[in-house]
Amino acid sequence: PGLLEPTSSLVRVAKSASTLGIAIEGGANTRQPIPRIVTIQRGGSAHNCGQLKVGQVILEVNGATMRGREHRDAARLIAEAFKTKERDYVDFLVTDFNVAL
Amino acid sequence: SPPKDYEDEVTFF
Repeated sequence: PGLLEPTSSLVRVAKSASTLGIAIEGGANTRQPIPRIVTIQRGGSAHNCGQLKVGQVILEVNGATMRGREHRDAARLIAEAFKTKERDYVDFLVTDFNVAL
Repeated sequence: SPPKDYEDEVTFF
């Protein structure tokens, strides 16, 4: 891709631990309008997966967009995606670029 | 009034 084309990648996080092990900040109506990963805890599912990184922006969770969701709503969606018994993984569409695609 | 600022809100999972 060219320098001005942000890239996104799909990361499938298996529920390999009892916690997801990430922290997010931001959401609609903040200076970080799409949630960003600020922490990845050792021993959590995300850390075990090895593909998520601090600073990445979460564009989608299980195909649902984060765009337009306030922090609490985005957090609820992620929590429910981890809690549901319907899947043993959570799909994250992330980008390393801190922009709205 | 401006929107409420959630800038400091961080959620751990």
